[in-house]
Amino acid sequence: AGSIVAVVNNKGGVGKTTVTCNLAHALGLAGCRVLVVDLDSQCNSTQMLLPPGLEPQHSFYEFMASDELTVSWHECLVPTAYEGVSCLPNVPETAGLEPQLILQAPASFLRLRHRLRDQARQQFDVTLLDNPPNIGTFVLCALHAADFVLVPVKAGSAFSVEGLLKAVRLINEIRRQGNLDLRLLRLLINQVDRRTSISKTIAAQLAAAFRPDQVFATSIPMNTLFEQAEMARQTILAFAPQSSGSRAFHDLARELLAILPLS
Amino acid sequence: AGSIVAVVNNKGGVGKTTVTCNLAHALGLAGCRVLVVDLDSQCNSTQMLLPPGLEPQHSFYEFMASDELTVSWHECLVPTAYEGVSCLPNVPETAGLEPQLILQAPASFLRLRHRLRDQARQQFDVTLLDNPPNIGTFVLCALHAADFVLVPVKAGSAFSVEGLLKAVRLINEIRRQGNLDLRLLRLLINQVDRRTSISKTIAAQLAAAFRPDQVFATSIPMNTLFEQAEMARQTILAFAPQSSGSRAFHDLARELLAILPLS
Ligand SMILES: Nc1ncnc2c1ncn2[C@@H]1O[C@H](COP(=O)(O)OP(=O)(O)OP(=O)(O)O)[C@@H](O)[C@H]1O
Ligand SMILES: Nc1ncnc2c1ncn2[C@@H]1O[C@H](COP(=O)(O)OP(=O)(O)OP(=O)(O)O)[C@@H](O)[C@H]1O
Ligand SMILES: [Mg+2]
Ligand SMILES: [Mg+2]
Repeated sequence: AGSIVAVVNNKGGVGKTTVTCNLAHALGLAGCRVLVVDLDSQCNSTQMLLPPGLEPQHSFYEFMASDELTVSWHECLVPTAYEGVSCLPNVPETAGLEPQLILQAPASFLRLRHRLRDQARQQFDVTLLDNPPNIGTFVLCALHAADFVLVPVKAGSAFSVEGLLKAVRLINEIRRQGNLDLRLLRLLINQVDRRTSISKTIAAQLAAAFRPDQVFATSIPMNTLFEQAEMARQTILAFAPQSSGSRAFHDLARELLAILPLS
Repeated sequence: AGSIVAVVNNKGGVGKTTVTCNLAHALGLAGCRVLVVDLDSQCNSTQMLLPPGLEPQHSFYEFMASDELTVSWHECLVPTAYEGVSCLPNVPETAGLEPQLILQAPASFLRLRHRLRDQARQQFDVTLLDNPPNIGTFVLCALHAADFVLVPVKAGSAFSVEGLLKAVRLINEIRRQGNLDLRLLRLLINQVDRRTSISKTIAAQLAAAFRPDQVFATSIPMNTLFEQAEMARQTILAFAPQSSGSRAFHDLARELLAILPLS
């Protein structure tokens, strides 16, 4: 059975979407069947993976909107331009569901787990859940559905390290509430700029605070090609396949596959 | 009377907190009386402006929690290390108020306006509202209380420009709902890296899409000193007063004062 990995950090702009989409592409190129679920109503992962202008007929909205799933699982998934990678897209309207989901909590927090987990683990080797920059309803749904949590931190941002500590505390809370599968996969250091001292300071802080098996050996370099690829709505692997950014994601995919309990 | 400026962009990590705190400090140095209100339950502005470890006795939480304000206005304000700058701090627990605020909407969206607006405009020349990376309850409260909206965009991020367009649409919606004072102040281009082509591309896109009076002439350069200052919990003006980053905020403060209708 496949694994479900939630990409989480409540700090904004650390690279959750960049890591989700580029890692998915790299895993697809390594021969995996990958599903990306976009839980952020900003819909950035959806925009990166779906052809421009394609309005998805069904989306994550249907997964969360009502007591019964009104469409079949397959109708919600969209193939992407990337080999082996499918997407459960999101739409901005999903944000409007939050009030009712809160009223129906805690049952509503298990809705994604009930509708996604078994099917995703059967049909995909790896499922990546991209999350919004908070610790709200949709992040809780993701943590109840997932096996692992991957926490990107921005090498220059002290506040993103705080987001990591919050995520670790939240994982323990969700385990207490019943998802015994959930554990920290690894933290990932993103936007490493070798020229600056702050990247080294934060990397050293993280190495001191976390065990080696809690930190990906691979780190992702700061590279403006990531921003250009985002503007072109492509992954860096498609936009600049020979770049250091692309190589880093190939390395990350290999490292991930070596530690995930794939069947 | 003073002006109330909401700093808004639903895209994460564009520099809302960095701009709020550094602009506040620069305005204080220019002789203004400045109030910073932290509406983000991540509490990053609070951490930047309050001495480390100071647990505020009262906070933005009290402003939003009940029908009647239970403390006096002055009890909630905290002086900061920066001349002329006071802060209404936030605490993480405020996030837990969101469900009840949603239930009490739309009345609850006016709570901040009723409790903050008149007092702030009398006692401060400029009030800056730092917001979370979404378009949720607290952002709506901020827009109902404010006169102006300052939207930072990240020079390399196409998604942050989308956040700007969403903010402009939201301003028009809030005006329709009754806050006739509200208008776009200017957008601010942050993290400009002169070495990269994407900064120029996005700056050119913005110049084509917005009138000159909608874009600050001052832009803020990419500078790792901002990250180091954040780690030291200081503004760049305190951390590296002679840097290009500090100069940019002095310029920004001057430009802002020339366009705000100060009494
Ligand atoms: N390694 C990198 N080098 C350079 N730029 C990067 C890198 N990783 C991400 N970025 C850029 O940083 C910005 C933020 O990244 P991204 O949108 O993936 O973060 P996020 O955590 O998903 O944000 P949000 O909190 O809004 O969901 C984007 O403009 C992206 O292109
Ligand atoms: N001009 C700049 N040059 C370099 N780094 C910057 C600049 N402006 C902001 N930063 C850094 O970018 C990161 C994001 O900035 P900041 O936290 O202010 O954004 P934000 O919009 O408030 O984020 P959030 O959406 O999480 O509230 C921080 O690490 C900050 O130090
Ligand atoms: Mg994202
Ligand atoms: Mg912030």
